[in-house]
Amino acid sequence: RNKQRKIMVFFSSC
Amino acid sequence: MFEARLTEGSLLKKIIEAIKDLVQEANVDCSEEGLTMQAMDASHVSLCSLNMRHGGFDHYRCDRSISLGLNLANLGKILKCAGNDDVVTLKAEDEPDTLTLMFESPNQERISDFELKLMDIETEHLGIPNEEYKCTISMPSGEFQRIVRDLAVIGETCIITCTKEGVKFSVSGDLGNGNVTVRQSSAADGDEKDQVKIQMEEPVTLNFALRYLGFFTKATPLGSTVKLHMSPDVPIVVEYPIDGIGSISYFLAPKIDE
Repeated sequence: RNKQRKIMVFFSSC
Repeated sequence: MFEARLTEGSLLKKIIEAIKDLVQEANVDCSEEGLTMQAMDASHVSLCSLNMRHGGFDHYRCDRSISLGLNLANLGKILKCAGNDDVVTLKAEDEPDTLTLMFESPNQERISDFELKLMDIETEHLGIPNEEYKCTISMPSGEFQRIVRDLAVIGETCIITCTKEGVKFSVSGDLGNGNVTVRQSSAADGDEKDQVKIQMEEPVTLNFALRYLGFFTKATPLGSTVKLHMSPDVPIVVEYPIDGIGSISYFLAPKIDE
């Protein structure tokens, strides 16, 4: 099954 | 004092149309360099980034960097009051509570101004690494829009596979499945803007939600070309260059097998 990732997983907060 | 004048005011209408269904509220940051905006959709699955260089405006002045907290639906309502040929000027004070929009008809016979109330918006600013992507596809924006629209009828998830030969968009759903492959144009094929070009270091396959790709294609009227940037296991970038002024880029997190 495919799970939708959140965008924050890839880009860190700054 | 902030003041930005765009002769082609319809551009601003198109930009807001391209964002407002995905993002409800956003801070537009104004500085000497120009306007930028970064915002996530409500589900935090995608991110939209707008960049408008100061040089792309017919007049641009920004004495002090300011942030305009905008409700994009409300801004869209005000921009609907501008004619398609109107010149649009944005104005704000150094510590603004409102954004003033002035619309002038081409013959100067009609001049209107509106004030939009600004909001305090708490947002998280994400750092987007300046990445070299394994695949970059340049294709007609209308073609991309059509593929996304067609495949969304069949299923929810699109598998995008990029190889040297072409880009394959695949979908499957309850009624069946489908694939659309667009092949790299040969140098002799017609207009530059109608071409499909692929720069590839290694083939990439990723899964994406068609619902979000559909939101991104609202930017189609902004230009004839769209660029897709992909690398394994990272968000796709769907980039619409805006002629002479900047670009709007959408980042969408992939769906990954559990």
